[in-house]
Amino acid sequence: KTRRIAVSLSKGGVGKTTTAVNLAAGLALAGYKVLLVDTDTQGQAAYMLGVKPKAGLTELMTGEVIPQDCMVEARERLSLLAGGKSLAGVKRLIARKDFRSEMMLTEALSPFDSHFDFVILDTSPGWDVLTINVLFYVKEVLTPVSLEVMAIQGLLEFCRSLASVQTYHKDLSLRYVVPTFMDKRVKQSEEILSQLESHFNSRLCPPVRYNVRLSEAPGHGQTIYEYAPGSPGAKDYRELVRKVCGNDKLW
Amino acid sequence: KTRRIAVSLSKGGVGKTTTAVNLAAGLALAGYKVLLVDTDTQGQAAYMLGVKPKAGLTELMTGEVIPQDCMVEARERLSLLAGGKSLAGVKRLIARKDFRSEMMLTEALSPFDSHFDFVILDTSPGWDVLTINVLFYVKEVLTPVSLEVMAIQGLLEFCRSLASVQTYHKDLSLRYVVPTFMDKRVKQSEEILSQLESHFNSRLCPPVRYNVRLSEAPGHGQTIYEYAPGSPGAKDYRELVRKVCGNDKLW
Ligand SMILES: Nc1ncnc2c1ncn2[C@@H]1O[C@H](COP(=O)(O)OP(=O)(O)OP(=O)(O)O)[C@@H](O)[C@H]1O
Ligand SMILES: Nc1ncnc2c1ncn2[C@@H]1O[C@H](COP(=O)(O)OP(=O)(O)OP(=O)(O)O)[C@@H](O)[C@H]1O
Ligand SMILES: [Mg+2]
Ligand SMILES: [Mg+2]
Repeated sequence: KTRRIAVSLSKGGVGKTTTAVNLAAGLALAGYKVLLVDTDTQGQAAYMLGVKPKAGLTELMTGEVIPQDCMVEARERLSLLAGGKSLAGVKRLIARKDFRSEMMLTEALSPFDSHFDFVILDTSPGWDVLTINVLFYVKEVLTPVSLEVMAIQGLLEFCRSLASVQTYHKDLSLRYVVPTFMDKRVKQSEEILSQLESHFNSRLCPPVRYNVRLSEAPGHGQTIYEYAPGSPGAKDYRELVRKVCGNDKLW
Repeated sequence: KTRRIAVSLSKGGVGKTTTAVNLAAGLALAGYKVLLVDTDTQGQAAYMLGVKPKAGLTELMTGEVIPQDCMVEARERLSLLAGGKSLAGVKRLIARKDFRSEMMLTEALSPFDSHFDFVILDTSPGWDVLTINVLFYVKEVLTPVSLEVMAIQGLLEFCRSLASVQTYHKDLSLRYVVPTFMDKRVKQSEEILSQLESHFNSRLCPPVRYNVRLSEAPGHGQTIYEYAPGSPGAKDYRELVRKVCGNDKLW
């Protein structure tokens, strides 16, 4: 049964794209068939994977290109539906729809998503009609959150917005909270982590440490497993893949 | 003559709000009358200043509250027009307007902004109708950018989007580029900084170093000058205030 997971938080720069890309790539390496959908006008997922697709999510949703030609095989078992500035046009289409506008993404993806074991969606910061579409499409939400006061504030606000969607979409749940930019030398880091533990308990994932390799890998168009397979960043994202699969024997 | 400066970049988490708040507060401490306008649905500027306004930018733009009652005196000589989730309604108003929708913010602020020496605007990540309104209101743009590949990618895309606005708004210029999260121990940091120097030369401001005090101050509702006046963060933002005022004798 295909698992649909949104990597989402309204707060900017907490590691959504880094997490979506390395989670998706890690699942593909573990043998699963994965579709990564970039719903962000920034279109950063394609850049991080070193690919330059001619068509992507926009062309799929407008119907101007057939699904097979919108997807790019970014890696073995990893297909990408790229984002980018053209998604602004898709948002206008959604906003103009008279009814069930929140289902436009679901209608575009459902015809073929069962081909995959996982559909991972990277999302933009903020909250708009495309965010809502993503949240109606998925059942599971994974929120990366950096261990800083203003990111926790963003998480609080995001949870409130999520709750309003959940009243209409009962199957939706915040399944994973992933602490990012963990820095053991920073006292605040530990304090915020323990606050998250008491609030989210089993939903809290092993933290991803601050590791400069994670910010360097995109410059080479490589995943962390390709760029620095022995780095703390690679180890931490493998842990996340194990957690999401429910299998700590992977690799 | 009032200076209107947008603190803006589509990329998330590069220090827009931290910069807008500490630049505005620094200018007020230097003796100037400052209005800080938060145009972000995240509404983080008020939180960082430790204030909880009952009305803000939304109420100003819908006209439901008079301007004086929308502004909060956050500090001596520093007024705040707070943002927040209610701005989503303002965006819908803007999107529905038949003509000159890009001037709605200008029409709301112009009646009283000459009362101030500086109007500093904090903006949301991404790019939407409110971003466009901000860019039509100001003449000067200040972009904070963290010294990482994906933030530089965001800056490139932002400059392209800015250029399309500049064809219609000739007075608009990207006046300041502020490198943030500078970490001298990280080799990539230095390399990216020198790339920015060769591209932006005199527009490049002295960098703001990574300093955990900057991420702790919001937890106390204090500016960096109140929370840790001797810290690298306070020193770097004072330098930015001097640069923006064109006066390195300040303080
Ligand atoms: N654990 C980490 N250690 C070091 N750098 C990281 C880590 N995670 C992400 N980064 C870097 O931090 C920056 C922000 O990460 P990323 O772009 O993934 O966040 P985002 O939430 O997708 O941002 P946006 O809100 O703009 O979409 C990027 O330059 C990225 O390479
Ligand atoms: N120079 C710095 N050193 C250390 N931490 C910083 C620095 N600048 C900002 N921060 C922290 O980094 C995080 C992101 O900063 P901030 O919220 O100002 O970015 P932003 O661009 O406004 O984000 P968004 O895109 O969500 O609006 C915050 O937790 C902030 O406290
Ligand atoms: Mg992203
Ligand atoms: Mg901000």
